[in-house]
Amino acid sequence: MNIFRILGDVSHLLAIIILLVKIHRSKSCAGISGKSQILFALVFTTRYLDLFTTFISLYNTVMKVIFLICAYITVYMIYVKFRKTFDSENDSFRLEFLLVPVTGLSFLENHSFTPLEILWTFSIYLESVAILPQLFMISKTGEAETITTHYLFFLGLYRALYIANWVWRYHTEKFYDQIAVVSGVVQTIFYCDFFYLYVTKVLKGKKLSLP
Amino acid sequence: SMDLAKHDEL
Repeated sequence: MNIFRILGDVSHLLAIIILLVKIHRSKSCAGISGKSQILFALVFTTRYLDLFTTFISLYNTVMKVIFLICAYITVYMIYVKFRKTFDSENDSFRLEFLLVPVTGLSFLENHSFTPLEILWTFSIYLESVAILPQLFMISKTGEAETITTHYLFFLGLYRALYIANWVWRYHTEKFYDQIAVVSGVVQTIFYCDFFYLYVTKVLKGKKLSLP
Repeated sequence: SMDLAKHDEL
């Protein structure tokens, strides 16, 4: 465990909590892509099946359980509790365009051809593209609430810190996981355009709106 | 190299 990994996990948790607090306080999930949140719930579910097979550490177990619970609460808030405020009209990204290639690729390129490994690989590939429905929604409506941009910033920061974590682990432990690293780099690239807008607009006190 | 069954990252 290194500082980049801890900070990465903390910013991941912070992102998830920011989103929950936003929905809870405003009693609205306007501007949030329910599809992205369903994908994240699916990511955690398929990745953390090892909760039943492998014990890594108390930290690892507790964090996995928290992520799972938060992901399902978020989906519940969007599709049940505050359903009336959900902007399904603009959440129109076609999930099959992500799910079909990701499923295919997880069968083709994995560490071993076993159900748990294929599901783990599926979750890694899916996480790398899960934010696309949210980014698509923002580009479609041309704007995002400031709190939503904070959510995206911490989610992107988590990915960037994980890359630093992998560089660190490679140098200190000679450890690297090619599937996680390649997917993680791809995922981080998706946030670059958003990071640029966040720094040039949101941090200067302006609302994020696209021309 | 890595232990296949043990994915220790979140």
